[in-house]
Amino acid sequence: MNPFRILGDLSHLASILVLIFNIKSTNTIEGISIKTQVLYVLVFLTRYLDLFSFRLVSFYNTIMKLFFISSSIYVVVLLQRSKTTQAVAYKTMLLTDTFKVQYILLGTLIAAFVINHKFTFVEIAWSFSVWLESVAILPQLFMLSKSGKSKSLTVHYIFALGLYRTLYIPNWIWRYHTEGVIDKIALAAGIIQTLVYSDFFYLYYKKVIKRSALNLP
Amino acid sequence: LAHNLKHDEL
Repeated sequence: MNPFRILGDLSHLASILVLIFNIKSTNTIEGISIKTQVLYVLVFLTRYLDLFSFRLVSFYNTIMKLFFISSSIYVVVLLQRSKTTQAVAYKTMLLTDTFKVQYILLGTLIAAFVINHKFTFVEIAWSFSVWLESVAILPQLFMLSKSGKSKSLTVHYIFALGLYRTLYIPNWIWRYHTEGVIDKIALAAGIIQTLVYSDFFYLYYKKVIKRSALNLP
Repeated sequence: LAHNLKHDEL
């Protein structure tokens, strides 16, 4: 594995750990979009269908796939549980989490049927997963822009998550040069995903990085 | 080959 791939995977892992740590330690779900989290469950369940073929690529690969599936479900369970434990916060979340996900689902489903490697269930599911992932953060970004203020941990979560797919782009270029392989669907969706994050990255740079630089003695 | 790439990445 090349450094971009490792760093990408680590930042993906870090993003989820930051999110779970955030919910667990502060005991609040403020600022988190349940819609985005449900979309990620769908992304991982449709992406990792190859797990059922039991032709395992590597130990690392299998563990990571199982982690992404289980942790995404766990986050949704945590958010659902807050319905009773943090009734007010849960209601506030639903009121601000108003992005129309049906358009995302319909658009990515059409994209999967039109753009795929083979017209089979597994291939269409994989393609759907890749296109869906590229836009799954939109409800979360929409919520963030509506509320204006945000908890810094939520912001770090979004940053780490955006960084992961951005790092996959140099990884794909690296693999194209060293192994001669490239997946055009993943590359195109990866570029879209990075563009979706670009505005957020800019704000993150302006607010988080510049501010911390100013705080230096 | 594209198939390999897809299952070996996350």
